[in-house]
Amino acid sequence: KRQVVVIGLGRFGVSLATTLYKMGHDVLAVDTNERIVQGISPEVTHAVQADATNESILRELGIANFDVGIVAIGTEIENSVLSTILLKRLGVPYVIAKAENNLHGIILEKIGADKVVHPEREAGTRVAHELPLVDVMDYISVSPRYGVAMLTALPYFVGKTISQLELGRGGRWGVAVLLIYRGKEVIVTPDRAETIKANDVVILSGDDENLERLLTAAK
Amino acid sequence: KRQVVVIGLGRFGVSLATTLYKMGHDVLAVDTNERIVQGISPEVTHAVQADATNESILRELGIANFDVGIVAIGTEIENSVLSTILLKRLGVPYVIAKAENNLHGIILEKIGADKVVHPEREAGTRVAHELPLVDVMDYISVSPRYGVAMLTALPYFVGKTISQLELGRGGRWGVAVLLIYRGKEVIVTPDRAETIKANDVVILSGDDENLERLLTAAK
Ligand SMILES: Nc1ncnc2c1ncn2[C@@H]1O[C@H](COP(=O)(O)OP(=O)(O)OP(=O)(O)O)[C@@H](O)[C@H]1O
Ligand SMILES: Nc1ncnc2c1ncn2[C@@H]1O[C@H](COP(=O)(O)OP(=O)(O)OP(=O)(O)O)[C@@H](O)[C@H]1O
Repeated sequence: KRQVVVIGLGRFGVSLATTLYKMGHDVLAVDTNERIVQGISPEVTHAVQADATNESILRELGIANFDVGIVAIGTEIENSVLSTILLKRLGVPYVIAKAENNLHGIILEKIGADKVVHPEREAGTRVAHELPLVDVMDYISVSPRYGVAMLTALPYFVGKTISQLELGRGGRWGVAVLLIYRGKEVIVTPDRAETIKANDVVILSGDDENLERLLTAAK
Repeated sequence: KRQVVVIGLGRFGVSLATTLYKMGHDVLAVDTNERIVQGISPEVTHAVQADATNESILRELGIANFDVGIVAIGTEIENSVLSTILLKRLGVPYVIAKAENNLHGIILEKIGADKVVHPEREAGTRVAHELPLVDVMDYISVSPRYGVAMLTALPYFVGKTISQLELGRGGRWGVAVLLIYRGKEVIVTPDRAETIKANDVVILSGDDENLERLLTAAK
């Protein structure tokens, strides 16, 4: 398990810190705001009120021993940049920083952030790709035209086999069923005789056009 | 193709509107801020300066004829809620609304939003899951413990076959290769003899623990 420090407890920082803690990692959450620090403290390993642009405070917190640092400070861009510089200077091997806008993102890359996240911008592109496929619960863009989509089995699918649905290799839709998640069971690369059941979660792959055509026809 | 109206051109709204337009949909972008409207106008079908809480203006814009409406207004929560109510009242079949916080999200659900998006919160959980797998480019959480991850082939994989890597059914890692994206070619459910090449993009599935164990060992 990892030692992770999360600096800045806005919506992104809180979600990240509490999720990592639930996944079993050691999470130190840092913010200047005492009320926020107290609020999060049951949901992380430790929560500390501190100014993360203060190098000696970061040293005292043992930041140099952390595997991962995340700077999730938003509106105060200079604080975000300075805190990122300090984490790298103190030797944190992997630092993720959240950017407020494109220029902020460029600065963070230049000063050494290993990964820059733009939550609002990335949510916009993700929702755009899920949109034609309104039942899609999640989606990975493999190329600009090809994707992997997760969705709950549509009524049209239920009770039919993969070959009856004309999915899979050579099937007329050009869409494959990569995986079925049923209750707690995972069926990886199900074969053509597999019957789709109600409440199955399916992972499909195909050209975005083909995915859209299939899901539109299935309604 | 869809007729989509995007109301509120912050980072989420701009990313969504411009991505949908690039995907070939008809996009009307609306904001009260003239400068923002002018800035986006080359990148969407039409951009209009308007107050989206004004029902007669929405009627004039022909909102009733749109397939999808997205309310991407952030800080002005009452505007976000009122605009969402109006889109549903005018008969837009599918309305997505962005929420500022949990209470805002609950209100939007209650007043009829078909889908509520929390970009910062969702980015937090997504980054948390990608974190142990730092090379992962994207990730779908199929269940709280099982996921599908997209990544570029690690040097450790390159030149080996799927069976040599002990991936796939019965392999000791408990991780399957669902898909390989190579140049422009997509290999769905590759067989065990497939050799991984440099620059392959692979889609893996497995328990999060197993994915992490594999990727840690591969480094
Ligand atoms: N120097 C600092 N040290 C520690 N915490 C800081 C510092 N500067 C700002 N913060 C904290 O960062 C947190 C997040 O910043 P802010 O709320 O501006 O970001 P945001 O972009 O609105 O966040 P989100 O979009 O994730 O909700 C705030 O709670 C703030 O107190
Ligand atoms: N009644 C309204 N009609 C149209 N546009 C509106 C209305 N009220 C607010 N807006 C616009 O909504 C846009 C987005 O709102 P705001 O910037 O507060 O959200 P945000 O949460 O910071 O956005 P993001 O996180 O996506 O960057 C602003 O450009 C604002 O002008």
